[in-house]
Amino acid sequence: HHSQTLISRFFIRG
Amino acid sequence: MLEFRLVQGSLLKKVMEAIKDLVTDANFECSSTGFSLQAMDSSHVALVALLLRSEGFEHYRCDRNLSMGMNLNNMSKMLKCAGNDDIITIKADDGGDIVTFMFESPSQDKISDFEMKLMDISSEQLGIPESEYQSIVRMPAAEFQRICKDLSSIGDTVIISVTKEGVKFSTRGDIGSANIVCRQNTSVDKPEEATVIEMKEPVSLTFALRYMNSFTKATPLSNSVSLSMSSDLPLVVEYKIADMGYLRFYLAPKIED
Repeated sequence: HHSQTLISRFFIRG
Repeated sequence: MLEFRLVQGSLLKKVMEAIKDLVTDANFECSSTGFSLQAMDSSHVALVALLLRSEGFEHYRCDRNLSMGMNLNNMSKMLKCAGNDDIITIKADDGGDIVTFMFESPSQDKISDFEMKLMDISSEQLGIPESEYQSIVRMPAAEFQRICKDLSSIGDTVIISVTKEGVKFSTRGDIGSANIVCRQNTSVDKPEEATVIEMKEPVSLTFALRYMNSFTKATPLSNSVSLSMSSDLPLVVEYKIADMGYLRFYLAPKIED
């Protein structure tokens, strides 16, 4: 089974 | 104040139709560079980035940077009132709480203006690093839309694999499975009908078809779509907006548990 990753973890915050 | 006049008003209508189901509220950022938007969907799995460069507008005035919070469903309701051939002008005052959309018919015999309330939206701007992708596929947008629609009647997720052979879209569900392979094809009359595969390294990633189908609502914006993929990065689905910019969708891959 696959689970979905969140997009924000790939980008730079702030 | 700001004032943008877009002769091809239908572009803005198409942009709204492409994103309004994915994103509820968003800040439109206006600067001398252009009109842009960055927003995540409610489940924070996908990100939409829009850029309409100032040079693409017939008239573009933006005295100072302005962020306009809008409910996209309401904005779409207003833009639906513009005819497909209408010229659309967007106006707002610095520090004001309304935006005005003005629609002019091509023959100038009907002029409408619609005022919409702006909203305060606290949204986090994410920095999107420039990346080198392992594989980039460019293909006709209508073909990609057809593939996503067809596969979603069979399964919930699509595996996109790029190899020397081509790009393969695969799914599996209760009733069975499907594989669609598109090979590179540059021997077509028009460049937008070509399928071009730039592969530095083979890549295979899994995505939710629900999101892919949502992204393909941007198909009317462009004849071709590009899919940029790397094993450690979100997929980028890009629709170029002729002479103006782009609408990009970023989607985080699904990972094995």
